[in-house]
Amino acid sequence: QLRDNLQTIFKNLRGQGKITEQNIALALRDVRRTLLEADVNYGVARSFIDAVKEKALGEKVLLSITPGQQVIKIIHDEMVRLLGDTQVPLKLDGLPPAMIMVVGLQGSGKTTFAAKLAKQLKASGKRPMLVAADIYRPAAIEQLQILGEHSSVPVYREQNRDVLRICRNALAQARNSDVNVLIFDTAGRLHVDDAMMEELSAIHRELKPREVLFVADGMIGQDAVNAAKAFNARLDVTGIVLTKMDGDARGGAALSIRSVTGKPIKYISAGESTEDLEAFHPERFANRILG
Amino acid sequence: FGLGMKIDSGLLERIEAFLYESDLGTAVTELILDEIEKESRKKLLLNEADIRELMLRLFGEMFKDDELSIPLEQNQPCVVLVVGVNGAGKTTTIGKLASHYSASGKKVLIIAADTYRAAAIEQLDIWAQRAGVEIIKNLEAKNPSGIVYDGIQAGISRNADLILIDTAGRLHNKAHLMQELDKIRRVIAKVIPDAPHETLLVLDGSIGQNSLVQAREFSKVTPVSGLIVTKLDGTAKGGSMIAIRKELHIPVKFIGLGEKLGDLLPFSPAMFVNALFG
Ligand SMILES: Nc1nc2c(ncn2[C@@H]2O[C@H](COP(=O)(O)OP(=O)(O)OP(=O)(O)O)[C@@H](O)[C@H]2O)c(=O)[nH]1
Ligand SMILES: Nc1nc2c(ncn2[C@@H]2O[C@H](COP(=O)(O)OP(=O)(O)OP(=O)(O)O)[C@@H](O)[C@H]2O)c(=O)[nH]1
Ligand SMILES: [Mg+2]
Ligand SMILES: [Mg+2]
Repeated sequence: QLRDNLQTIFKNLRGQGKITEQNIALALRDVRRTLLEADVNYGVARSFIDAVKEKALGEKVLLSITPGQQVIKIIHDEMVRLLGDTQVPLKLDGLPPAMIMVVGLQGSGKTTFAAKLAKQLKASGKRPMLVAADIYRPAAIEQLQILGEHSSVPVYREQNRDVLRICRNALAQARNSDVNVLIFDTAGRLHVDDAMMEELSAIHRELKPREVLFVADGMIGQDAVNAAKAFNARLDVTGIVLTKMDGDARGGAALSIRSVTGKPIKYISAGESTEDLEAFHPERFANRILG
Repeated sequence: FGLGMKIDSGLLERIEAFLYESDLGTAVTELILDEIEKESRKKLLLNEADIRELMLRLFGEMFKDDELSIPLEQNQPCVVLVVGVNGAGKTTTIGKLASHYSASGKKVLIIAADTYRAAAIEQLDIWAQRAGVEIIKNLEAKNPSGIVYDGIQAGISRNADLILIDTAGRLHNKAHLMQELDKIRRVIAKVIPDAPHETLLVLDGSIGQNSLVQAREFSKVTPVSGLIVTKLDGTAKGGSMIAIRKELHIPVKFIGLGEKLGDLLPFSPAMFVNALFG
């Protein structure tokens, strides 16, 4: 779609002079619209377009490919560059157990992801334990226990109204056993809910987890930057996870969240079963966002 | 946007950013910008109040004949099918709806037809208890059609006024899941021929342009008669509900403003505009 439009715009340019302000303006308007319809944040789309314009202007139009293709390549490459690296590993070194906090807005897919990650870590030789740190959502603990069973991973749970206590006790138990990775499944919360955000800060301050993974729904729209910024400011997030990418949402949120936090996208969840967890591939994602 | 600003490209750009950032999408944003430009030709200076007024008028016009209520005035149970993608807030919303209608004296019955997700039935059961309503569930059930069939029969024999059916979250691009939904709808119609009387699509208010795709695709399988937009107690504005109303003429019936039983409000365009400028 976008590629065809750009090809058309630049059809007349082949072999002549430079890519200029005039001919790029039309192309960039198309690109901007594509990005907005793909749920890239307005401000992030703006910066992206400016960066592309800068790179494209003054480029001599090569004779080997069409100008349209050249501009497309600049756009694609810039998007891949911004989306970041593939296969950024989890930091699991240091004194065991390595701790991973899973955080994010309500319903984004944290509990499902935590169980998938646990299964994957177990398959790679680690001894993970899941911690049921969501004491609010009805049957959240049961949900995690069932998923833990499916993944053959133990789940730490405790009847306690103090989430920090639960996490602290889970760590103590892990240290007394051969568990070497602890995954905290926390309750979904709004970034504007100070009390709930403070709960996360308290856990983070005391336990100092090596990884804090911000799990976002792949279909999220313009609000992605608000949530991502707030969670990152509070917890210095170490990685981003995008879920439900087996849907048909374009996933522009990936670019938005990555741009405003600067943090690496570590996993893509693309299905409800425990096998559906993949590493992030910026090339594939760029194609998806650009449509 | 400042008092009495002349509409120039700088201000229009800021307004455009504001509209896009509310997830209104291209079609609705362009419609509003057109209206603003027309307005600015009549009246050289526009301030925030004028823009707000203009949007209230536009949306008020768009939503004006919307039927917000659920058809409860019949001598048989009103069957409400609740659908939507994963994590949108269906189960929680059913708890809220049950409480809302039960408080106004209606006999409500909940059917736990999400036979798939871990602890989905337990979650709904807790909501039923909180709302003080009965629930039809079967922890051994492997597919939803059977429990839906039994549940509606039970609703009829117990003289329920309202039957709320919770279904598993499903992505609209999964053909087998949409087929399952079609089957559920047909099973419902087998028991009560003109049911479901209401099919509510629950949308997460923070989702972007995919909401419109969800509304389109779900409508192909079950005639969606109303939307419930959840999680508007955060910073998301839920603008895609306007795009859906404009293109598919589906009214927003309720909005979800939190995780507690009482956090459900009947929708109004004024509520949307105020939240937008809020
Ligand atoms: N199709 C699909 N569904 C997913 C994916 N990840 C999670 N889900 C589904 O999304 C819904 C919500 O998942 P949860 O794991 O309960 O989300 P959560 O973030 O823990 O929710 P809260 O704890 O309530 O904030 C469930 O129906 C999951 O099965 C995914 O990658 N693809
Ligand atoms: N802040 C806020 N959270 C909500 C609202 N509605 C639902 N939630 C939360 O969103 C999460 C998902 O809600 P569910 O009711 O499980 O969603 P669902 O659509 O039934 O999910 P699946 O059955 O997995 O598809 C839970 O943590 C709810 O508490 C709302 O209006 N505001
Ligand atoms: Mg959870
Ligand atoms: Mg549910």
